[in-house]
Amino acid sequence: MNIFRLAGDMTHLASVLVLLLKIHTIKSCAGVSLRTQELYAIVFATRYLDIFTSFVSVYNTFMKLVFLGSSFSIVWYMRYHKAVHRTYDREQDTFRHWFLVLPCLVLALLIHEKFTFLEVLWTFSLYLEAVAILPQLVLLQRTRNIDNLTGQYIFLLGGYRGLYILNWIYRYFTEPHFVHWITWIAGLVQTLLYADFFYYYFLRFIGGRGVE
Amino acid sequence: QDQSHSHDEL
Repeated sequence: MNIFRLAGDMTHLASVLVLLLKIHTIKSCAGVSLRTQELYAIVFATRYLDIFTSFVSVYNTFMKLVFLGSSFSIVWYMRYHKAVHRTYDREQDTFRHWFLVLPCLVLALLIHEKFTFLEVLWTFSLYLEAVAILPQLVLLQRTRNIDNLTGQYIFLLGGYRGLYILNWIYRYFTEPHFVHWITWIAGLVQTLLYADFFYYYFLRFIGGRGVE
Repeated sequence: QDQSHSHDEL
């Protein structure tokens, strides 16, 4: 564990807490894409299958349970909780996110580090996570103005993988044979997809107004 | 289990 990875995990944790805070306290998911949340639930479900077979550390297992629990409860809130579901913008959240799942699965079957069930699904979760934010970014474009909590959620979610890139650079120089091209490229693509959002986020943030 | 394939990252 290094400071970059810890910062990345804490940023990721903060993003899900901000979203849970928004949904649970003000009972609103306005501006949040249910489709992105569904994709993230699949990402964690396919990435953390090894939670029962390989124990890395208490921290690792605890965080996996937090991410699994939060992603599925956010989907449940947005789908079935009356008050929250009412604030879901169904008409605008129309990105065909299931069209992202199949190509990621095919790509994982073609490009992976080891051809085993767990490893292929783990690789699939990497590819899917790289594009999972797309429905949310499209919804953002359509709803133009979003509240600060949603903006902070997206900012933290984009930032965590950026910190992971610093972690991979650090590990590459400090650990021999630490080379994971698939993870690195997927992480880079994922972070670059936020570039546009980060630009406007900083512009508005500096301007002191909401994110438009 | 060979370390290279046990994923220690989240």
